[in-house]
Formats: sequence, structure tokens, C-alpha cells
Amino acid sequence: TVGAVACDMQGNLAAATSTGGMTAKAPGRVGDTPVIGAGTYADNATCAVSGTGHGEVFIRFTAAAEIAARMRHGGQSLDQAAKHVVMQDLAQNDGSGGLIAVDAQGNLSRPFNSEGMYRGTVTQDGDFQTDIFR
Amino acid sequence: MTRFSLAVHGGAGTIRRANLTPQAEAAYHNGLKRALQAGHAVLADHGSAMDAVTAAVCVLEDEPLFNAGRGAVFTSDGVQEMDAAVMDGATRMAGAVAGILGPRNPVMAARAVMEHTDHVMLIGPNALKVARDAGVPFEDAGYFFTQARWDALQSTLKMRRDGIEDSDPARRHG
Repeated sequence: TVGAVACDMQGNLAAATSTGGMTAKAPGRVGDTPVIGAGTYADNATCAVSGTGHGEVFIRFTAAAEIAARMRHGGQSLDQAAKHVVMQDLAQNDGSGGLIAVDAQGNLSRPFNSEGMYRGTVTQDGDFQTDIFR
Repeated sequence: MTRFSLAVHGGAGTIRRANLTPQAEAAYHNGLKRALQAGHAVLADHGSAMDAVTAAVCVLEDEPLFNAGRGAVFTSDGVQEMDAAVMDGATRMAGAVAGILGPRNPVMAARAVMEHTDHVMLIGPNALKVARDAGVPFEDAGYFFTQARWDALQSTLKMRRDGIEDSDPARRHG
């Protein structure tokens, strides 16, 4: 699975996710990637999110929408909300994986509970950063 | 005026440092960096977040190292079924496709659903028709094939036959 989230100069957010799914998956099996609110989500009032991991759990826990809800109703920051969903909601329910997220101020969050996540960020300052492990 | 930012991912799961040669590690970092450069170029030119995220994901779909587009994993039937989605935070418009094979960049097929239909998700032949009508380039099945993913399928199927397939999905989501 691959994905991207962005905040542009107008303060608009967007998310995109694409995947082949899981090796040896059942024919017709669809994970969280195309399920809006699970693996892909964006709304300017809270955040844009792209997830990768055990899709069935991301769907059942509406991972991306849960982050937005924690920000909208619980007053949490992007990073607080994203970390709670990945490191508690998903991790404690067999939901291995991670996600990337951005808010309308351009703050970024990249939590993951698996051994590694291929991830990268760049801001307007032009500082490109790519990582795989912690 | 907001200061722009962009993040990308190429998947998460059982990535063991011991299994990653320095050459492979460098190749993954290079693929991620190229995706960032594609999105950054859009944003630095006052482009939209939607154009930035689709440009970045197209680069990752074209890179066979990542499980999407070229280099996608295989189903237990030995075929590739791809899913993709986009969502625009300014309008809450969204587009998604599932179970497709054909568009070189499935993310652009998802964007075609968002921009050319009243729907959020399309599957099956009509999802392909909407993409084709929107001018999304198509490739034949051979374009998406990689030996590494085919070998991963065979070893997973063998583990399943031998009754030793682990239940750890982190090993399988590429």
C-alpha cells in the first residue's frame, strides 16, 4: 500500500491511497484503502489521513474518521489523535500498520505500530526526510 | 497563506532490518524521495493538495518495490486486484475504485470517479470504463508483474498448504 497526504498554500487538505492488498488475499477481498473514513480521509476542518496495514481492522475501527473525530469533538491535536488510534485502538486489536496524517496548519504525524513503515515528509522549507525504521 | 507540507508512505509491516540489504534500503529511500519531489514540485508552484497527493502516489505506483500499481501483490488465484481512493478536504468529495486491473495508476482511476461521476466508489467493468473515458492510461497484466511478488505468493500458498501460515497479517500486506 502507498499513500500521500498534503496541505497546500491555500490551507486545503487532500489524501490519496493505492494498494495491491495482501499477498494471497481471497479474490474479491477489499481492505481499508478505498473505504472512505477507514484508510483514506480528508476534510479541511480536521485532517487528511492515508493508512496502511491490516485493512479489516482499519475498517472496523474507522481509523481515519476516528482521528478526525478526536480532533473535532475531543479537542485533541493531530499527533495526539493519530497516535492514540494507531498505538492503542489498532495495536490492541490486531491492527498492525501505520498511517500518515496532516492538519490544516500543515502539521504532520506518522505513527506506526509495526516493525517498520516506508515513509517520507517534506515541508515548505524544502527539508526532505525519508525513513523506514524507528 | 499557509505553509505547505506533504507526507508519503510506501506501506508498513514486517520490515526486518536484517533482511534489507543496503542496496534495497537505498532503493526504497530513493522511491520515497522521488514521490516527495513530485508532490513538492506541485505545492511549491502553488498547486493544489489534490494534485500533489496524486502526483506523489503515481510515482509510488510506478515503482515496483511498493505494493501498488506496478509491483502489486497477487490474490490466491494468482491475479492482481487493486484498490485506490482520493479525498479532497476542501469539498469532502471523494473517489474510490476496488478490485481493478488495467489503469497504470489506480489512483487516477479513483480520481476519475470523483471528478466524472456522482459516486464515491465504483467497482467492476464500469470503473474501468470511467477511467478509460477520462483518458487514464492502461497497461496489460504483464506490466504489473514482478517476480518478487509472484514468489511471495507461492511461498505463502505453500505455507498455507503445509498448515504453517502465520496469522500475522503484517507479513502479507506488502
